[in-house]
Amino acid sequence: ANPVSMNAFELISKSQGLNLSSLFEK
Amino acid sequence: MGCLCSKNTKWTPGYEEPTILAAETPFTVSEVEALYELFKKLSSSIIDDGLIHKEELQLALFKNKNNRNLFADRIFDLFDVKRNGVIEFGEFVRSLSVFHPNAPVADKIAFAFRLYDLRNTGFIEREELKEMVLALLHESDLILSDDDVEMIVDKSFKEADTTGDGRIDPEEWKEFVSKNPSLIKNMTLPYLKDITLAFPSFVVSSEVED
Repeated sequence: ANPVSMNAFELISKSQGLNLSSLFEK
Repeated sequence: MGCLCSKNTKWTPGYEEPTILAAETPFTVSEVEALYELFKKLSSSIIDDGLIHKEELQLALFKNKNNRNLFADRIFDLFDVKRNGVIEFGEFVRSLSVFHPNAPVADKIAFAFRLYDLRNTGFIEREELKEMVLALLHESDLILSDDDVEMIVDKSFKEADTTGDGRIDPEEWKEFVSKNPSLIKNMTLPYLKDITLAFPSFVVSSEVED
């Protein structure tokens, strides 16, 4: 999707800093 | 059944009984015990003191302790409920419980609001949102002009700030998320349902029946 057409919150929610699934990686 | 785990567990600072934590969260006792295995791993990665320091959270999220990130800082600040600069086991379990697939959606919406409310004013403000978009650009390969950033922030605000007072309040946020549920997709970690599978060794040593 063209980022300009995206919602700011949707963009931000893709940040690696908010991706807590990384905590479970071995 | 006797506990095969280390008795040192009981003297870890901030340690709380799994039965108490399970009673307050969607986790079972076995799941809380499995989370303790994860907590021990994270809390000993740099300083082995049974507490998660900010650098340890950053290391787990980015595999690099020096990679400072606005969003990781926000997660740390929200998990550090006592605001003493470290995440204790009880804080870790209670905060992670919001990310459980069975946690109430209202809790996920409220937690996400607090993430975006950078200055803890009780509102999401335009400058905060712009700061977060810029932080995202900084951490990713995405390149947007300043005009594009302004446009994205304006558009998002127009959609969410229904009263038009220049800030998004918790009620507006709730309505906005109900129309755009993908915004809280990252607030659910399917791993939490399988945590005992990820750390099966501890389940054998559990002292308490679920």
